[in-house]
Amino acid sequence: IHHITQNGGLYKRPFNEAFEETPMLVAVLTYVGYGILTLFGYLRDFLRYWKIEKCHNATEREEQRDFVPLYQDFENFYTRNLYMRIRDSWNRPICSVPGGKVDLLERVSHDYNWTFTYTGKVIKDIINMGSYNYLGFAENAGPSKIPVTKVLSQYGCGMCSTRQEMGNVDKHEELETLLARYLGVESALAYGMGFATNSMNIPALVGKGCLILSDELNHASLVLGARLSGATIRIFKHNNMQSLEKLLKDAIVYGQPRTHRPWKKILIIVEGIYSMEGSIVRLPEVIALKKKYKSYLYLDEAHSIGALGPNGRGVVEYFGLDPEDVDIMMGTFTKSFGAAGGYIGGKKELIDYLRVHSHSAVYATSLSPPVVQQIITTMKCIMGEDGTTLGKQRIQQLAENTRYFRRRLKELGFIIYGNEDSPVVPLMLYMPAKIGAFGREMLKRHIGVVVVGFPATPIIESRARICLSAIHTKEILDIALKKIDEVGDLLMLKYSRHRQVP
Amino acid sequence: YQYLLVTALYMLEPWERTVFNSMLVSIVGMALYTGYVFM
Amino acid sequence: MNSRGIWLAYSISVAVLHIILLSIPFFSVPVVWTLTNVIHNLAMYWLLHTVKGTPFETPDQGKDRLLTHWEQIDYGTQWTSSRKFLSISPIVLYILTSFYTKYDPVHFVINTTSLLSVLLPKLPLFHGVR
Repeated sequence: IHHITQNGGLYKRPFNEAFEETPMLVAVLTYVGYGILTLFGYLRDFLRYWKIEKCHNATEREEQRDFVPLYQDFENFYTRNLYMRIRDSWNRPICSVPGGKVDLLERVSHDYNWTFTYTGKVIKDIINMGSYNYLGFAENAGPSKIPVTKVLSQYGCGMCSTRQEMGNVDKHEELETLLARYLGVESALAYGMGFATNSMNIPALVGKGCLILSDELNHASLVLGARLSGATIRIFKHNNMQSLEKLLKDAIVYGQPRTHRPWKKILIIVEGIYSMEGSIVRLPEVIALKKKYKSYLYLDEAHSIGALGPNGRGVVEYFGLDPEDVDIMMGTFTKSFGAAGGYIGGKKELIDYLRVHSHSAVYATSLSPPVVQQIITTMKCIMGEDGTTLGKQRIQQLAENTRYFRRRLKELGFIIYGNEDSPVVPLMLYMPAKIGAFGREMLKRHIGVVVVGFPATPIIESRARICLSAIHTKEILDIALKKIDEVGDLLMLKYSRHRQVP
Repeated sequence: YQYLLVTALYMLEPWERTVFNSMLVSIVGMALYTGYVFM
Repeated sequence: MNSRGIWLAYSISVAVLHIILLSIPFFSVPVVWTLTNVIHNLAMYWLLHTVKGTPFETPDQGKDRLLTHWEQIDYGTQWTSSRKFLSISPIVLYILTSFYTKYDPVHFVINTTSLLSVLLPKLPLFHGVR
């Protein structure tokens, strides 16, 4: 936990972030588990190869054997021998809105998860601890229902054209004006897809001769956008300002490799909340470094917009900073607005440039009007412009839920990663079998959680990623905590050294 | 249950568990026998 | 290969392999040590120097698909701590094996050949050589 000194420090609030180390015994047993699974994986591949066992996997036909292989079979080793065994905990079909509670379609497998069959039953009112629904606007009731219905009947749902051609309607203009006000920037641009907002706009901003300094845990869309741009990419350790400063210093001192010409542009790319770690970017320090070395800052607020800050303005407001200091404000409407799509905000000349040069503006179909209306309604609700305090209440409720839930899980003895204000709560599981067991045991207790394992996380840091929502009442949280406590005892997940010994 | 979880046998099919457990029992048996002979 | 506990897990698994072989009643101690050395080197050769690519999909557009595990460690940087550890461990095992086989010539030839088969591919000049 890094307490930055209050007086004169960069931070206007305490910054409590913890990543307790994996206990050594647990780490070794985790490798043992993966070792045993790998051994049996090789055994199963051997049985499939000699046709002793039926191969459910997609493979080439006999006649195709001599062609270039379509399937990299080793690359699927992990999928077919480890992931298959526990994949009933993933991709569960839901048949309701992903709100505070959710209805699941029940399914069974008679061949160890190679195929599933639906029993026809619906498991109702599962407590949803897995969806990104921070402010609870993923609902088919509430303030946005009527306006969205109206817009749907008036505009239809498909734009069928891009922003630069016929796909530019007054709703988009209204959204972008409101969005610029919401973010506190000069102008903003909205796109139909969050992932594409990153992967299509970074190539429009940097190119050859530029340098991108990227956090090692950045999202795949940032990685793809950076690679597409053709700029040189250097990676700094997650949220580690010493590592970032060293890269900046080297970039300024040595310039480009071989020619040592100065970099045309240096772009620092960070995220507001890292959804796998539950950590919050050290934005005051990043901005201080950016000013010191005169580089640009690209802030991806996919998770933090709406979820952080007293008025839901994201990580900039959370730290009490000036939006002007962030050159490119990016974010998505998926997590806090119950919608879809992404946005970029910044100086007017930047936005006008992107309006002309961005892949998404030229080729991608623009945002669907009902989705635009959903965003407008929820944004006005958060800003309080709809005449109610619903938005304010939900922001406060989320902040309370987050602190309460994190504190209680730590008291129970679990290892929880990340910042104490982050609504994403990674609960560490470590061993591969416990990933599947946790997902199954929680579903038995009518709680839906998302579990994540290798290779999406380091091999010894498998986890359950619990996402809190403003729609969760304290009763719901207490039920969830009670069940997690039960399952934690059953699976012996209370590894923390800081737990209070009764 | 803890044994199944820690050794990841929880994820294996019943026949694989049988294979693993019989191998484990035979290795432990051999180790005990050899230890006895050695003593 | 430099995440927490993996070197300890690796050492423990070599020790467990040795104990399993030691518990086979009709093997003598020299045979057990030579078998430990040879099986360890075979497994190391297969996992580090034969299998190419990754057992799961990576977002690098297949760049690493043609590289062995050893060539992918630390993105190809030579002489990192993981690489040093994985180079030293077969040597330590070889020295122990030579001692316990009382430097018998037959065992010596087998063990030396086995050691070279995992040491040579680890040399930086063999990076990417097929």
